[in-house]
Amino acid sequence: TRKKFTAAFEGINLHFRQVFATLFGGGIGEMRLSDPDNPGESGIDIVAQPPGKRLQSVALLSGGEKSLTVMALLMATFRYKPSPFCILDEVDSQLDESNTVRMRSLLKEMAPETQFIVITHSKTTMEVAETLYGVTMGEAGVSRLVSVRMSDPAAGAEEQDRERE
Amino acid sequence: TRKKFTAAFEGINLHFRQVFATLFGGGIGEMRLSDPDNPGESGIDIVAQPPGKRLQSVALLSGGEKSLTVMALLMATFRYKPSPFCILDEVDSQLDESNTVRMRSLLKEMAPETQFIVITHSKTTMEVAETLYGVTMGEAGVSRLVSVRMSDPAAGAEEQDRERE
Amino acid sequence: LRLKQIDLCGFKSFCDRERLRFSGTGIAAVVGPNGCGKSNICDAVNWVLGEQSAKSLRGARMHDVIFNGSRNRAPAGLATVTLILHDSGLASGSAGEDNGMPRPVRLPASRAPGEIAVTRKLFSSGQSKYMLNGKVVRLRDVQDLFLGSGLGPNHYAIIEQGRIGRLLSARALDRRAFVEEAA
Amino acid sequence: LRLKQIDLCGFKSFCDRERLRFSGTGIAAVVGPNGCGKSNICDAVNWVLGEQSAKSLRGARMHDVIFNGSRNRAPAGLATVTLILHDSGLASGSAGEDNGMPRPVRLPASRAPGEIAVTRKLFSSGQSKYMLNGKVVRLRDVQDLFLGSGLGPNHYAIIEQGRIGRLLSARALDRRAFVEEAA
Ligand SMILES: Nc1ncnc2c1ncn2[C@@H]1O[C@H](COP(=O)(O)OP(=O)(O)OP(=O)(O)O)[C@@H](O)[C@H]1O
Ligand SMILES: Nc1ncnc2c1ncn2[C@@H]1O[C@H](COP(=O)(O)OP(=O)(O)OP(=O)(O)O)[C@@H](O)[C@H]1O
Ligand SMILES: [Mg+2]
Ligand SMILES: [Mg+2]
Repeated sequence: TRKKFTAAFEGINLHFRQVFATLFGGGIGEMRLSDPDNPGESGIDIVAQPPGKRLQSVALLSGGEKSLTVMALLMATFRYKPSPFCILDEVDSQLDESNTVRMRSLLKEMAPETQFIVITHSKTTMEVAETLYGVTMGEAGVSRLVSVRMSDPAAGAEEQDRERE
Repeated sequence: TRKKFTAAFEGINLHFRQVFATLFGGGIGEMRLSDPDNPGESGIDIVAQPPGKRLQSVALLSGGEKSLTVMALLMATFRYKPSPFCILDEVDSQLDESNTVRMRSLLKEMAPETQFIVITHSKTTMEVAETLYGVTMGEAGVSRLVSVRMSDPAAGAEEQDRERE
Repeated sequence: LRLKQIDLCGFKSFCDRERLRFSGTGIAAVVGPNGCGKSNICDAVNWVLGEQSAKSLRGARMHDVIFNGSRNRAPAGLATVTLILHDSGLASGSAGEDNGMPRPVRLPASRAPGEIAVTRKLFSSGQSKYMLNGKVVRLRDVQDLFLGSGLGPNHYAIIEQGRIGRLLSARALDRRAFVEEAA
Repeated sequence: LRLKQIDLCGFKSFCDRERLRFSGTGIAAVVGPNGCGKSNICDAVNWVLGEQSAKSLRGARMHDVIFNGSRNRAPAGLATVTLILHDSGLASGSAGEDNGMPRPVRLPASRAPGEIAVTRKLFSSGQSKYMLNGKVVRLRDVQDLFLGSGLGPNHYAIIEQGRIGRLLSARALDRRAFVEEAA
């Protein structure tokens, strides 16, 4: 319904502006209606202007800037309406070290509301996980799981045994 | 011309099989004609089967496996016919640490023939560069270059590669 | 509503049954070398939520998600993925935390109070099944369960490898659909 | 044939003239934080080699490659990129190393023996120029120079960010075109 859409649009946008500014240290990130006179059917454009740069289409942003912009919008959506869980597959692969740190701080902030499953090669990102699932292929072509609870590494082996049941 | 095409196809394929086996520690990587009875017009399929796994379409490979497969084919093409230069923009972003080491060894092998320009965030990859171009944006929105000639990084990196094996 | 468990058996590189357990909140990292099966877990969740396009799961046909053998193993005859969620509202009989899930429509009784188990099976014969708490249902029932949660057909809560740019390169109307899903 | 230098001026985030020098072989790494301009260098090389599609350079119109201003700078009126290569064969008068470049067709005299300078300019008026060794030529002449080297229109020797999967997801006939380019 149109009222619900407008509420969601403005609710998410409020958070998007804040999260974008946090991740980029300033700048403007928001959604805009492609056709403001027709909110009932209008599409949505994304505006993303990092601090100190002039406004251009999001397509011209760098790989890392695009990743951060999308993460800001996704987390803003969760702030408006949490999901039960969220899976992120290598979303940090294009980020430099300092932006990886910013992204993981953002995830930590959102973590009390949602189960995040973060697939990553980055040690920096792994550091904020309470649980690590190691996927191995000791036997060629066959995946196995090993789980380690980070807050209590000693429980790792116990975890493993229970997993196999 | 058809003779030239067949020579290139077989020449590149010879190298592709070798480089693939080196990068993957075995397995089968090669090009095949989609229509072997019609080499004059046939398209080309890529076969990539990591060691111990059964043959499937390349689409099912992992992100890292796809990156390595393409790099193997590209380097094989350069072995058949070198290019003056080659630009690689973050081709290592999906590789784990040991595959990043394998890829940089491959680049080092090809380096005497070609000028490689490797855009990367990986310290491991940077270690095999003789020259580093740092791109900075001290003034917002304005890119500047700083060049650093590395004093024989090759020796140090070779040491590290041998240690990692 | 909280995620509690993911079971995979015969799905892609998961030949034998493997299980991931979750507390329901917080950050769980999935790590390992290239090609070991991490993204296959993401595919498994998309699949059990009702993904219809084999191409979205990197396959040519849906049959491609069944473990197809390895050096020492024969192909599997069946792929099964089960997602277990917990609804504290259902368990206690009061209104549960509203994190975007509509009250489950005609949910079959579960083994444990508040538990919602979603299962999808695909046999190598091509026969396919969806189940909620052990009872066979239609794909539509599974999709209705997750409508509006970001885990429905427009699953913005899952970002696949290499697809983070999707929201930016999408058409303006597709982005509208994403906000409508959250509305 | 060896790459010696890349000059950028007014191209994307390179407001002032910046220069990269190369020995012609070996590995040069380009590093820096997100958004600082690394991929813009890759775009610049694609552009000076004759890229016709603004979309391939992440723009909506070709005008998007001209430096469009920043907090403290006005937009530029002109984008210029120059690629300088060295052909030892040209310099010494004997057959040069064959690394895939056809003998340059009707190459204008260069400032230094064996030097090949390729320049592309785009004015904010929309006027556009290609030059070889300072002499205005057509796009076609630049493309002919690089035919078969992997740097022509089918430039397999350049892998853009996020596009490494292109060769694998391409149609079979497009892959044929890549081998034909190398043939
Ligand atoms: N039906 C199947 N049966 C057996 N193995 C399969 C099947 N489908 C895919 N695989 C294998 O799974 C592997 C890919 O796994 P996945 O994409 O999960 O890797 P990953 O851990 O995400 O790696 P990366 O870090 O490179 O992204 C491939 O090697 C592929 O051959
Ligand atoms: N015409 C232009 N004028 C000024 N700035 C521009 C222009 N076109 C693009 N830019 C800016 O260049 C930046 C992107 O640069 P680039 O893609 O080279 O980054 P990068 O160093 O590759 O980063 P990453 O590591 O994230 O990939 C964007 O912030 C964009 O705003
Ligand atoms: Mg993966
Ligand atoms: Mg980049």
